[in-house]
Amino acid sequence: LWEGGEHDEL
Amino acid sequence: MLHLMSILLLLWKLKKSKSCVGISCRMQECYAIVFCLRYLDLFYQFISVYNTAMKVVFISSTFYLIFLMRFQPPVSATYDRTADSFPYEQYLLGPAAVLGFISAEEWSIPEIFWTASIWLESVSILPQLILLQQLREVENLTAEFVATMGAYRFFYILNWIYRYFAEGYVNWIGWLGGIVQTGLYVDFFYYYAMSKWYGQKLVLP
Repeated sequence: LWEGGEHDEL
Repeated sequence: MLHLMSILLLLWKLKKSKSCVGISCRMQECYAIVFCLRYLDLFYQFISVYNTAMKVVFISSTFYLIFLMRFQPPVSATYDRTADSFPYEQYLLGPAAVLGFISAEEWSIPEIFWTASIWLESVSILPQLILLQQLREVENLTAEFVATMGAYRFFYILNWIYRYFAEGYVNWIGWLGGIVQTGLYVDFFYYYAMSKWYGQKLVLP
């Protein structure tokens, strides 16, 4: 439920 | 840097003119929500010093702007909540949450929050543009502030084009949100450019 959301931009 | 500049421009305007007439605090509230939804990863992942520093600066400066406009005299004395009245709670937050859930790439909290923040950011300028349309005459520092607010997302689009061809980077949600966000500015940019070109005050129809 809490993994993911890796985004390298602001 | 344009995004940072727009925040610094607004801080400078509030400090210099001690007035926030023509500035929408509701837009800042939307951006505060965008940043809180998107920068949760501050607590569990480190990308770079720059990335972390900018996230902290964006969150703290936006909350500081809201504090100035709502609670800190003399600026807060010039804030008119009845003029700055766009009901973003149901018109923007609701749809962004629903779209965020539907269009998230994976149904995890961080991803849903990130996606909702993209949709919310793409329409966060509406309270500001609607306030300016009511006032019609736009004070020049405000015009610069709104122009930089519109320009920064356009430069993201340029970067996305570079990243697509240079590294095959694909970001459908960000691309769509960025196009909507920049599109909402196009008519403001037109009147802003005309006022600059003819050296006149910016007056919206």
